[in-house]
Amino acid sequence: MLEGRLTHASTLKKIVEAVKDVISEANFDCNDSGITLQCMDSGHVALVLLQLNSDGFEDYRCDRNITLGINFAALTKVLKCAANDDSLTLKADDSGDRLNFVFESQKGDRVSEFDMKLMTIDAELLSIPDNDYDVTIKMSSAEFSRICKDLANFGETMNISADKESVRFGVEGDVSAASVVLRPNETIDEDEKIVSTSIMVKKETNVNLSMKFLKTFANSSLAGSVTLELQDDIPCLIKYVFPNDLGVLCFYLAPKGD
Amino acid sequence: TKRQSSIKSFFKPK
Repeated sequence: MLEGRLTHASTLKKIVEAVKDVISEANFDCNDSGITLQCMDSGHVALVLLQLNSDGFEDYRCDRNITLGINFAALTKVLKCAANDDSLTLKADDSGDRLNFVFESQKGDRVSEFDMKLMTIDAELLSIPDNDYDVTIKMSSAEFSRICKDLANFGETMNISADKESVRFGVEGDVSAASVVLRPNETIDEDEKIVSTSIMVKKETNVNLSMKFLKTFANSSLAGSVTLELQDDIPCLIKYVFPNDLGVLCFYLAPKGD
Repeated sequence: TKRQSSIKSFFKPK
């Protein structure tokens, strides 16, 4: 059976919120070391990879590998009932036909429970090569979100080019063009945390990506910073790392060609 | 317009 307790239900809520527009149903593969989800969007343009480590849970136990086929519309309904400060306990028996959620308030004075029917999903798993990308950009997730939101009004394709000094996000629309150039820097945000933009370039790179998907994948609530990994003619990786070693959420987006 | 490629042309089935 699976039993996992997260200190903050909001962690799962944010993850589901971030992927629900891309995937409608997916398998959560649970084993001793944690929970993994791999799923493509219906058009096979992007791939979502979620890895939650058992160590990041307050309590975690999974004595036998179990696959939980989840409908995201149903999951969203359940998670909407959790307050942000609630803890979340997930439970499933070995049959894998139901998933049980318990939300508990911090003070322990309110407990709510939900039972969700699971489904059998015939998922195609792809093997993701461990690539050493030519460009790695680490930046504030709020900044990335702002760039995508601003530029999405101008066209359907985002061009990202990087050299050793800067990264340029550009769009050319029918009637206008827009661009934002970022250079490496270090600033202090409202919470007095250091937010930096770092650009590591092994080779100058120029990629074209779907604006619609980038806008969906730019999400400032998942983590304070986001990492973009780029290389000519291969899928771009947009990665969010969760605090306390809980894991990562990766979005792979296939490039646009001529 | 640019042609959108598929993720499956880069990542092969397991």
